[in-house]
Amino acid sequence: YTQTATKWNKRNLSWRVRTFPKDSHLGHDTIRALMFYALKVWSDITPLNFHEVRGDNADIQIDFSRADHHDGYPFDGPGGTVAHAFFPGDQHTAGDTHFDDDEYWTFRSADTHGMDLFAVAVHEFGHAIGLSHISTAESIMRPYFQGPVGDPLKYDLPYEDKVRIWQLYGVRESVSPTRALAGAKDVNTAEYPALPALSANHSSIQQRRDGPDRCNTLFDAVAQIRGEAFFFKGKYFWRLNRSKHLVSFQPAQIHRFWRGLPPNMDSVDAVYERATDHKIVFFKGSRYWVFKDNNVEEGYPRPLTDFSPSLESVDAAFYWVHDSKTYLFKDGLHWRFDENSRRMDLGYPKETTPWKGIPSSFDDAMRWLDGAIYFFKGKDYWKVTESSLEAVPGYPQSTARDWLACSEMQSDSSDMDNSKSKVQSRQGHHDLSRSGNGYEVCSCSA
Amino acid sequence: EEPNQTPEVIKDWLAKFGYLPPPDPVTGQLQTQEPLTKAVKAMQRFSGLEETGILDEATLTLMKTPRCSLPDLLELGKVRRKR
Repeated sequence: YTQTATKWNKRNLSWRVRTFPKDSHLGHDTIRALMFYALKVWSDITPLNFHEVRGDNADIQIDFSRADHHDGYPFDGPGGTVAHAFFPGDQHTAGDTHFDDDEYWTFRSADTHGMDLFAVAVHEFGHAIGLSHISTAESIMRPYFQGPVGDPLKYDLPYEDKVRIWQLYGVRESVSPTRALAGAKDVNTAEYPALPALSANHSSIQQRRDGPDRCNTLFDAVAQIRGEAFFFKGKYFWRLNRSKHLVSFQPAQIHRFWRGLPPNMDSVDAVYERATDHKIVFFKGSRYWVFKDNNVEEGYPRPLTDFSPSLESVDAAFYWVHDSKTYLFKDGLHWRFDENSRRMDLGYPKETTPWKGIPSSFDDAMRWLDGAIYFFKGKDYWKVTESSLEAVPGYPQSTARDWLACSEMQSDSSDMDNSKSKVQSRQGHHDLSRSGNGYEVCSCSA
Repeated sequence: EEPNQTPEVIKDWLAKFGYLPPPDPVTGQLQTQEPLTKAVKAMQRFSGLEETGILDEATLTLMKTPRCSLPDLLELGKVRRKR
């Protein structure tokens, strides 16, 4: 996958942020500082010098743009393509770097749904000085966004990337290619732009001050979508990857991820992924929405009467592989829906479910990757294995403990449905079970 | 999948990132299975996935992962420009 390298003939390159994001919580100074540090990553090790300028003649013009911005690389809204940069050359766009203004750009955020601006900028500036994509997993030049890369002031390029840029521009005099770059990180940074520190009032945390406490809440809906588990509560949701690990302790906002739901919708009733086309169905009240990936389809919401005239709302919904049917639940009744014929099976609703040992009504259910069905009610869940129609002995168990990475001591609020409880900081959480003799022991839950 | 059942969005993705040349103007939109399979294999190889040529879940998941707009395979892009 090598190709002819393009590179700058000069070593002093100017840059400028020409347009800033329209609605970002990141201030202009923070964005400029992040660009400075992202460029510095490259100039620390190669004989390139970057300096910020005013005016329209900068070598590297940085823009935050939306949709088609007339450069042949239209952006596509949140997700998808998030940024690009032009390789060095004679054309007037050479070196220009564009970020999609529809992305939720973050900095030092625990929000895994945001795009870490520093990480993406380091990648794009790699293009702007001549590097193409590479498949090496550790490389910053891998085309896929792989999450934050840590503190911009301490970031060190992977060796693969260092070698590639050294091949283009050589090694900076102060750098030994065979030695770690400890010296380069110890220089006086007083002249460098300041970056806001990670603090308790960081924006991503501020947004969730009124969010629910995952360790002490009743979930509105639970669903397995694309092999990941989603726990919905109010306007928020938590996401667990295929290994059943929380992607983030911080809940994400439903409206930030699932695009097209009414802005005033403050919760969902049930969610499931359709087996026939892998579209995702959201239920709320007497209406439902169908999503293709995370965008709502045209023509929705639709009334629940599409499923059945007798269905007024839904508590729970899930697809059962065993009989290839979708089950919808409400107040102790359930309906069986055939996705292929798009019809309810005759004889429904019924009171008695095929599964024994589970509550007559529950909050939601999902099939997980182990083949079992999990039924959630209150703070508990029941497991029914693939080969059995009966709840596994020993259940119910704690949902917060087994799914949301909470210890018993974290479920310490007396309010069962405390959707307005403040977000607890899980770092350094006091573990009272090990407190004694005037000492307190702090533990981390992850 | 049969070639005519491969969603356009997949073909677009493969073409956009340099894995699949645009349809031949002489034959219009006709696209045989072979280049599609090759393109999927190339994408899987580049991405470190198992090289099957099949649009499995891991491949589709990666295709949905946020990414840079620039192509992964630039040589194909150059050929396209010459045309």
